[in-house]
Amino acid sequence: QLTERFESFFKKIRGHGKLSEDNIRDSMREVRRILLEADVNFKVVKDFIGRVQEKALGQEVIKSITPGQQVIKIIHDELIVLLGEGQSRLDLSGLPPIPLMIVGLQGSGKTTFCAKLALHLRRKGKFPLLAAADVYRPAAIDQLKQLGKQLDIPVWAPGQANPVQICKDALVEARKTGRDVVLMDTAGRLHIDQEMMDELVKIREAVKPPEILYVADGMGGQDAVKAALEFAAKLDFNGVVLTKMDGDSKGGAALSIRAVTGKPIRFIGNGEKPDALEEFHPDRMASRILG
Amino acid sequence: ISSHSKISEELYDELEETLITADVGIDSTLAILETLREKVRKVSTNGDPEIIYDLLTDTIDEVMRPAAEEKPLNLGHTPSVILIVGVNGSGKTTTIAKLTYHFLKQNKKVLLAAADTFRAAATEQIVEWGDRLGVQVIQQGHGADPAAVAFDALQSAKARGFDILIVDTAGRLHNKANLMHELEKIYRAMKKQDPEAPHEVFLVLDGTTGQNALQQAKIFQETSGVTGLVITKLDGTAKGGAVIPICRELGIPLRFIGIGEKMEDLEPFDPSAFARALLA
Ligand SMILES: Nc1nc2c(ncn2[C@@H]2O[C@H](COP(=O)(O)OP(=O)(O)OP(=O)(O)O)[C@@H](O)[C@H]2O)c(=O)[nH]1
Ligand SMILES: Nc1nc2c(ncn2[C@@H]2O[C@H](COP(=O)(O)OP(=O)(O)OP(=O)(O)O)[C@@H](O)[C@H]2O)c(=O)[nH]1
Ligand SMILES: [Mg+2]
Ligand SMILES: [Mg+2]
Repeated sequence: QLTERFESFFKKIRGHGKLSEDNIRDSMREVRRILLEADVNFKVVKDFIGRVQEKALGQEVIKSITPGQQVIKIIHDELIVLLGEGQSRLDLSGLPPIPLMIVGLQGSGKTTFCAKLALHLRRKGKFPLLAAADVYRPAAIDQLKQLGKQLDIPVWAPGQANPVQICKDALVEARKTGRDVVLMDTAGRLHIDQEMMDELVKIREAVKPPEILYVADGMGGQDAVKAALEFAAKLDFNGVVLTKMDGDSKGGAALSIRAVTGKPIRFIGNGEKPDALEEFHPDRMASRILG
Repeated sequence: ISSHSKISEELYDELEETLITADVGIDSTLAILETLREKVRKVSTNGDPEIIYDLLTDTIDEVMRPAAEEKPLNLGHTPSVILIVGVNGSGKTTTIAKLTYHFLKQNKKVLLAAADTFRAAATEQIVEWGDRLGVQVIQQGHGADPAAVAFDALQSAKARGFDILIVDTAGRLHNKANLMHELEKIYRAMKKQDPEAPHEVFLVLDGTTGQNALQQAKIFQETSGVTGLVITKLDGTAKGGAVIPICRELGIPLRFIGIGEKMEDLEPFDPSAFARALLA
C-alpha cells in the first residue's frame, strides 16, 4: 500500500530531524517509481510530480509532524482531480433511436462491452438493439449474436458487408421495431490504420451518434495514450471504458488516457459476464493506482 | 537518439525515457543502462551517439538472445504439442492461425484443438481459421470440458500421425484461481495421454500491455509452465518492451512476433531487429 510504503520511507529519511526540501524531493522519486510501475504515462508522471512537488514543498508539509501523511494527501487529492469527477452520464437525451458507437484497438473488449451496456440500458428501461458492424474478424458477428441471444436482446446482423450501411440500416430497423438505443459494435483497429480510422469517421457521419465510447484495455502500458489521442483526434469520442479491471494491473492507463485526452471515464469492465459493468469511481481508481 | 557532443547525463536521461516509454519498466531499464555505462567506460566512444546506440542495442540483444538460443524449439515429436495460453484478448486464437500457416509452409501436418469452450463464438472463430487454412479442428462445442477436448485432440493427433497439435485455450486473467486451476487440468489431461506433452507452452502477450506482463508470466509459469513467449500487435505503435523483464527475471525466450491480423503476419523473433525497433 502507498501509505505503508511512504510511512516507512519517511521514517527512514527523517530520522530524528525535521523534514528537509531534499527529503521531499527524494519522496517524489519514490512516487515517480510507483506511478511508472503502475503504467502511468511517462509525460503524465513528469507533469504530475512537478505539480505535487510544488505543493509538497509548501510550508504546511515542512512544518508538519506527519509530513508523510501530508504528502500522501496531496498526491491522493491531485490524482482525484486528474481522474475527473465521477458519475459522468451517457447522453441519451435525443430523439430515439439513439445511435452509440463502440470503438477501440483490437481485443480491448468492445464486443463484450456492447452486450454489457445493452443489459445495463435495458435494466434502466431502454429497448436496446445491438448492431454487428465488425465484418472482418472471423465469427465476430456470431459472437455478438450469441451474446444477444444469451440476454434476449435483438442483434442486427443482416449479412451485409459494408459497416457504414450496417449501421445506417440498424437505425431503420430500430425505428421499425420500437428499439430506442442502437449499440454499434465495430471492428478492433489500429489508430495508425488510415483506412480503418476513416471507416469510423464515415460511420459517424452517417449516423451522427451523440455518444462514442472508446474502449481501452485496463492492462495497457505506455502506448495507451497514443492510440487514445488518435481516436480522439479522428472521432472526438465522448467517453472512455476501461476493461479487464478484474485483473491485477494497477490501471495507470486510466489516468494517462484521462489526463491526455481530457475525456471522462464512463464505465469499468470488471469481468467477462454481461453484468460485470460498473460506473467509474475516481477515488477507487486513485487507491488502485497508488496501492 | 538526438545528437550530443559528449556522453552527458542528458543522454542517459533520454535513453531512460525511451526505454520506459517502450514498457521496459524501471528495474530492467536501470539494469540495462548500468550495463551500458560499463560498456561505454571500456570503449572509446568520443561521445558519438551512434556508438552509444549500437552498444545499447547490443545490451538489449544480450538480454534477450541467450534464452532463445540456448533452448531450441522442442518440436521433433509425433505429434509435438503446443499449448497456447494468455489473458483475454491478447491474440491467442489469431496467433494459432499464424503458427499453423508457418508450420504448413514447412510441410508439417497440423491439427488444432478448440479448447476454449467458454467464450461466445470461440469455437466458430477457430473453426473459421481452420477452414481458411485447410486444417482440421477438434471441437466439442460450447460448454464442453476443455480438458476433454485437449485429451481427445491429442489422442487423435497421435493415432493419425500429425506433426503438430496446437491447443487453443480461453483467455483468462492470472489472478483468477479457478481459471488457473482449469488450465492446470487441461495441462494434466494432456500429460495422461503423453507424459512429454505439451512440448511447448506459449504465453501470448498483447504488445500494448504494460508492467502487468511480468506478473502474467510468473503465474502462468507456475500453473502450466511457459516455454516460450509470443508478443502480438507490434504492427501498432507499442514496442513490446514488457517482454524484457520476463526474459531477464524468468529466462523465458521470446519466440515469435505478431505484426498483423492475417495468417502471414508472424515473424520469428530476431533479437537485434527487436532491439533496434524498440529504440526507434
Ligand atoms: N476478465 C475480463 N475479460 C474481459 C472483459 N471485457 C472483455 N473481456 C474478455 O476479453 C476478450 C476480448 O473481448 P472482445 O469483446 O472480444 O474484444 P473486442 O474488443 O471486441 O475484440 P476485437 O473485436 O477483436 O477488437 C474476451 O475473452 C472477453 O471475454 C473484462 O472486463 N474482464
Ligand atoms: N493488429 C494486430 N491485431 C492482432 C494481432 N494478433 C491478434 N490481433 C487481433 O486481436 C484481436 C483479438 O485476437 P484473438 O485471437 O481473438 O485473441 P484471443 O487471445 O484469442 O482472445 P480471447 O480468446 O477472447 O482471450 C482480434 O481482432 C485479432 O485480429 C496482431 O499481431 N496485430
Ligand atoms: Mg469485437
Ligand atoms: Mg481466443
